[in-house]
Amino acid sequence: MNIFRLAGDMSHLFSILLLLLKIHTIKSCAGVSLKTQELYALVFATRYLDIFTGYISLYNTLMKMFFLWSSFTIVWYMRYHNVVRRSYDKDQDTFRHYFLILPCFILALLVHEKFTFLEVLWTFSLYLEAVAILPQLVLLQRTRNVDNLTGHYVFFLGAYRSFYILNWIYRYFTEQNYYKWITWISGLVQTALYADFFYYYVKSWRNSERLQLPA
Amino acid sequence: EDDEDSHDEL
Repeated sequence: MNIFRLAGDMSHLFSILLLLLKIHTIKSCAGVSLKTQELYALVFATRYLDIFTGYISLYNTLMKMFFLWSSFTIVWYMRYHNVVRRSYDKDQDTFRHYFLILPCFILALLVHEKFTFLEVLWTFSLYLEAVAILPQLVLLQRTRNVDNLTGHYVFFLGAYRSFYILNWIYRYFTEQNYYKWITWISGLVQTALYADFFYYYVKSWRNSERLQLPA
Repeated sequence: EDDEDSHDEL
C-alpha cells in the first residue's frame, strides 16, 4: 500500500464518519441525498461479496465491513429513524436513481475482465460508483445553500477519488503489469463529476464564506 | 497471482 492509497481510504472513511456524525448527533440529514446513499449501499453490497471468498488483509476486510455497515446504517437512519427521516428533503431529492442501475448493469455484462458472477458484479459496482454521486450533486445544486458538514462530506469523497488517481499513477510506475482500464476510466469519470463542486467549495473556503452553489 | 491481487483496492 502506498501513501496515496492510504490517504484515499482515510478520506473515504473520514467522509462517511462526518456524515454519520451529522446524522447521529444533530439528528438531521438535511441536504443529504437518500438516492446517493442507497446507490452506495448497492455499490458496496455488490463489490464486497468477495469478503466471503477471498482474503487480502485484515485492513482490507475491516474496511469492507465498515463501508458495508455504514452505508446500510445511513440508509436505515434516513428511511426509518423517527427524527432523522423528517429532515430528509424528499421533494428536492428527485433524481431517478433506478435509471442509473440498469445501464450500469448492462455495461458490466458487456464490458468486464472476466465473465464470472463475482467479476460482473464487481465491475457493475465500479460503474455504479462512478455515477452514484449524481443525485447528491443535483440536490446540492437545488438547495444551493449547503451546510458545512454536507459540503465537507462531498469534499472528502472527492478527495478520496483524487487520491486514488494518484495511487494508480504511482502503482503504474512502480509495479509490473499494473493495468486496470475499467477501474481507471470509471474512476476518472467519477472524479470529473466532482470538478464543478470542488471549484465552488475551494472558492467559498478561500473567501471564508458559506458554500453556495449557483442555480 | 493475477486473480488474488486484482481486487486489492477498496
